[in-house]
Amino acid sequence: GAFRSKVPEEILVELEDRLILADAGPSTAAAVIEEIRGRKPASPEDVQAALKEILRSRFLMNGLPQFSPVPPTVWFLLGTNGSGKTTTAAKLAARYKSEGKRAALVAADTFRAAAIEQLQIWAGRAGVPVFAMQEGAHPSAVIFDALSDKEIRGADLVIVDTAGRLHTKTSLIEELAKMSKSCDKCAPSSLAERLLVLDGTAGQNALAQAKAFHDALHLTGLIVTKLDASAKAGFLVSIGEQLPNVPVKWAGTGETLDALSPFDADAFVEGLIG
Amino acid sequence: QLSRRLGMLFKKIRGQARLSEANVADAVKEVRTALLEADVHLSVTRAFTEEVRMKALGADVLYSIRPADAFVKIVHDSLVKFLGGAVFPIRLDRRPSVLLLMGLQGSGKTTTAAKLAAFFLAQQKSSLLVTLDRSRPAASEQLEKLAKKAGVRFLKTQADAPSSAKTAVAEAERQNVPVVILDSAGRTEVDPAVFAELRAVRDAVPVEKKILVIDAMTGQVAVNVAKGFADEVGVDGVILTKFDSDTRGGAALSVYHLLRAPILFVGEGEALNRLAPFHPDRMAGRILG
Ligand SMILES: Nc1nc2c(ncn2[C@@H]2O[C@H](COP(=O)(O)OP(=O)(O)OP(=O)(O)O)[C@@H](O)[C@H]2O)c(=O)[nH]1
Ligand SMILES: Nc1nc2c(ncn2[C@@H]2O[C@H](COP(=O)(O)OP(=O)(O)OP(=O)(O)O)[C@@H](O)[C@H]2O)c(=O)[nH]1
Ligand SMILES: [Mg+2]
Ligand SMILES: [Mg+2]
Repeated sequence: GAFRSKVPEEILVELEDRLILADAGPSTAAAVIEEIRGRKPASPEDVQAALKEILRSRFLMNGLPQFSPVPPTVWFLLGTNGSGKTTTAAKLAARYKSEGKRAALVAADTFRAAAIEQLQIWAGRAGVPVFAMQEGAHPSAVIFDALSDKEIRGADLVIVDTAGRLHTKTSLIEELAKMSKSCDKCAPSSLAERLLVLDGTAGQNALAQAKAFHDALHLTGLIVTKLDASAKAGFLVSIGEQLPNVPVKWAGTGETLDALSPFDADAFVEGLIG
Repeated sequence: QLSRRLGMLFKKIRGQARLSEANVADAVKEVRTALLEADVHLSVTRAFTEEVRMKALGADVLYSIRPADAFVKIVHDSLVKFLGGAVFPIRLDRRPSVLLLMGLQGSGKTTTAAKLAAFFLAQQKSSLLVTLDRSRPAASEQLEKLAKKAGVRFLKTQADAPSSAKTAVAEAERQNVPVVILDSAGRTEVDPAVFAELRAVRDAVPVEKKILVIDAMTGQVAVNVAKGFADEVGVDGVILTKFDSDTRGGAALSVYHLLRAPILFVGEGEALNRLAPFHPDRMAGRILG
């Protein structure tokens, strides 16, 4: 009959390997393969189509950027050390400026050496204003003062760059919560996005980061960076499954201001299994 | 985690007189899953589990009074072996000793450069810090501030990487500074052209140690990264950063298995004193959980 020639188990085994090599993780890879098996695919084409559909179904939530009802809209960028927050903040500001919006940056990383200078140089290149205080200032104070500043208040979109932090450091996570409150105090209902910036070269720890940051701060979305490296960021499949309300909104693909695009789930799935 | 899962597995078979091949197969499956979840590369995981399986099928395990303990010991000892087997303290024999730090974007090179300077200063060895990174905004300012914090000299340069390296070595010789630490720009191994700069530096000055700085949470690509840097430039040692996170750090196994270059240090925090010699047995304990 139609199913006399079964798909060789080898194809499925090879696919499971490829998913693991793409950082999907062993249990997600096994679950995806099991789901394909359950559909009794009759040909390699069936397997391919099933795989695409199953992976794509992990990214069903619409990842559109959110804006507050009245300007300024404030977006927080947060995440692990070195994941690409500062560069991404500048990229986002440049992108919206090129779309005719008034974008501004806030240098709320007052901790790391030359973090403020780094963002100031990017702001200059992007042609957007940047609010900064002295190194060592309280980040909540920086946010409060930034949103009291006339030029920043006049912007359509204010992107706040924060210091890198490990999700395992409770006091640093609490600091983010305080910064969030500070924003609410100064500009109520303006904080429209809390975006976790994930390093695309990370392994399974990315899932732990996403869960921990989401538990603590209720994220509105994810940004994945460094997709121009050989990394496939397969952990996004597990995150998509476990945190369906935290869509991937942006993808960073390089070190220049224009290397940012809206996350394309179809392209991502193609790249994952390609 | 893994040790607990193995414990639960072996509990089920405690009634039997000896381990069967099937028991070992089940236990090896647990090890495989644990290593992959810890981000150990698939190929390295396979090599590791095969080695464990062969050892576990040996008579002294199968007939052991406590097969579970014997099995866990095999896993532990194999992990230590796959991580280098011993502590490798960094040995500097030249004068000046030139260290070149390289790695992916954001892996922690600049911070680690300053940490190394602080480490050597604690051994009464001063360093000269230089950055070869001319692309990242405020890279020079970042290293300059960290150098000040570490209490070591920073050499301001505007020239290209090999010229800056030459100037630094000449300055270290003139000032009798025993260590020169070269911080380079982050780069990905995808485009081989980016390594030309590092080769030029290696050819311009006598680099004693080419050190790959890798983020402990790096996934399967750790092998690609290590291979790229090793093939294109050469790697003499590895430093793993951000070990203070809850990542298992399987990249350490993958990188050591591929390069056999010693893992010299782990970074365990942002502060400059958070650099510790790498201990394979402690890391093995971390993976076993
Ligand atoms: N290849 C590549 N590099 C990137 C990308 N995004 C950021 N980077 C690089 O990654 C490095 C770290 O970027 P930063 O923006 O400083 O990261 P961060 O999260 O702000 O770092 P901390 O503030 O120290 O936690 C820099 O060298 C960036 O140029 C990307 O999409 N692709
Ligand atoms: N928690 C923790 N953070 C670290 C560690 N090492 C470095 N960092 C942080 O990681 C981030 C990136 O460090 P950098 O030294 O700028 O990394 P880099 O490799 O020089 O980055 P590029 O030059 O852009 O490629 C910074 O926020 C550092 O403070 C570590 O061991 N633990
Ligand atoms: Mg930053
Ligand atoms: Mg650097």
